[in-house]
Amino acid sequence: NQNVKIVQIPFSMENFKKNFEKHKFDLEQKDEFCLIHNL
Amino acid sequence: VEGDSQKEMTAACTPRRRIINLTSVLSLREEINARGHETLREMLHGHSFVGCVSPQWALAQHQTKLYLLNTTRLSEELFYQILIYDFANFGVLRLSEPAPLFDLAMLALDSPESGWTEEDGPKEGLAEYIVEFLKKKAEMLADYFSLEIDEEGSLIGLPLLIDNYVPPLEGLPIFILRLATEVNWDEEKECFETLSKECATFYSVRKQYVCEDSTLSGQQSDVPASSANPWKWTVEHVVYKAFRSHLLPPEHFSEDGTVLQLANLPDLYKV
Repeated sequence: NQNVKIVQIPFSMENFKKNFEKHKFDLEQKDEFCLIHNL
Repeated sequence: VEGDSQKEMTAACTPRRRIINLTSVLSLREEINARGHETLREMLHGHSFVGCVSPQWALAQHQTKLYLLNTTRLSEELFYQILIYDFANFGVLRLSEPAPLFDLAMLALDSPESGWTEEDGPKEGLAEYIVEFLKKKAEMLADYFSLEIDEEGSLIGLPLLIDNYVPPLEGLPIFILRLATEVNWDEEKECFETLSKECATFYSVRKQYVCEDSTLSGQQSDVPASSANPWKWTVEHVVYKAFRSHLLPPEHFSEDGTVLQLANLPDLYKV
């Protein structure tokens, strides 16, 4: 489809991992079910 | 953004759209229409944005009334409806560098949100399973959802749902995990519905993924804050703007606390 709009977003897996490790999740927002058991 | 017409906000607004006649998608569109609440739609269509209370909550005025709106729930519904209405017509948010699904899955499994325990087996094995599983779905994901996975098993593209909005990428690892665990891949309609819901949750404005220096416009944290619009700007000028024209709120939003009336001017005169 030649009409598809493409926007590039800056992304670096290395930086993403560093930022992700720093990120503190809000425990109150966690889902209560266990995702792994659905695999 | 201000100069664009509201109807041109979604990336699918191109001259030659693909016409979707899949019964499953048409049925999901009918369901959105059937549960729509006209009064709420009129309120969102004509609202004046007052301000963000937090990433989760914002204030808006309509006529003589002041409302507290749950941005998280409204944005989740907005993105779900765009995913269903613009099905197979999205633009692409192309990552400047591929994101290996294995690494994303490992990050998700390391997070308490995944619920992983030792009884589930080694994380590496689960991550490899997720990569192989999603690679098998890559053709459909790219064709219908602009969710692009390359042959090496890396994510290279995400759907462009509304212009000038990039989902908070901190939610990407859990999104990838949930694609493998929470989507019903066996039935067509349920597959599109659950996949769209997972995608909508990932794209929504959530307090756990939006901090003070977030932008919601794809800027990395090493970019000077002055060169990027802060998340509050994006919520007001992109997300709430889209609520005006692209969201048909379901009736339950008026009953479950998503839309709360705080004050009504005639009543305040009495006070």
